[in-house]
Amino acid sequence: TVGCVVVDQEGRCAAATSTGGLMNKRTGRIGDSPLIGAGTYASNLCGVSCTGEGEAIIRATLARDVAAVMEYKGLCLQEAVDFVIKERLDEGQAGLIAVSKNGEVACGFNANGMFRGCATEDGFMEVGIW
Amino acid sequence: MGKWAIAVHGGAGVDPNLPVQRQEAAKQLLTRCLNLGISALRSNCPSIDVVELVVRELETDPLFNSGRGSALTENGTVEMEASIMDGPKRRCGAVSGLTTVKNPISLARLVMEKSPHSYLAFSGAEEFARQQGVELVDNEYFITEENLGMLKLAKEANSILFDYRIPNGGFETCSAGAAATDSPLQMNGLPISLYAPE
Repeated sequence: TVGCVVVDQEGRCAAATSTGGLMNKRTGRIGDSPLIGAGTYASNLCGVSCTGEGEAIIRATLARDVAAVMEYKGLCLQEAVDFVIKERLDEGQAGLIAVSKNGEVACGFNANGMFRGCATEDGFMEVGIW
Repeated sequence: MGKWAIAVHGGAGVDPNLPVQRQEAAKQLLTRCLNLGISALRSNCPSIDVVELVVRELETDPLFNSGRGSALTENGTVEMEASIMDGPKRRCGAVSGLTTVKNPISLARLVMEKSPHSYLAFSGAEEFARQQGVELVDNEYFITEENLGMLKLAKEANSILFDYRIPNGGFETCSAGAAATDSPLQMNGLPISLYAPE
């Protein structure tokens, strides 16, 4: 699975996710990536793209949950990401990337690694796997 | 005027024995895609354009599990899916079951912008793609030798493989077969534990 999340200079967030799914899957199997709220979500607060154990991401509505805890618990972006990864994955393994309308970027995962990269207008840039 | 930010990912769940050169290839691709997005942002492209642009680039490169380089079904074919969402008005578009669309994310965006629906799948999505005139290719375009090898291993192990996206040359992968008997729960005739990792 691949994904990208962006907030532009107008504070508009967007998210996109694309995948080929599971190796040796049954034909017709649908995962989390095309499910809005599970693998992908964006609102006026944030943009989120998820990857990992598809069925766990679906159960947790993982992408939407990041936005929800920001809205209802008042958490900042990284706090929201940490919260959903720790509390909402129900023993599943997954990761996500997220941006907020304020220009923040965050990622979190409980798998052994996630291919990821992020950058901000302030000059921060990082690419990592583990 | 706010500040822009961008993040990309190429999947979670990574082979802990991934060779260093493979790790470097992945990092180079991620860096290239980040720079592509950064250039677009500096050109004042809106966020929805930037996410589509970057994901198209990731779909075109066979390194990760999307577009070209997608994981294979049990039949040795590719079925792809994608979704996109625009935050300000929460517009969204999604597609599943694509077999000939070169860039699924662009079709998802067309669903969002050119149809009254949010999600199209299988033959309906393919028909919409033809009507919209997006680039179509044979299913073989998406299939790589590495993934054919991974599928062969999965079938021999009778399991769904962990999605270690960049295989070691010797195909040293793990399958969930060893844990197959831990839980009595089954899905589609296979122990639930086989489905755990993506």
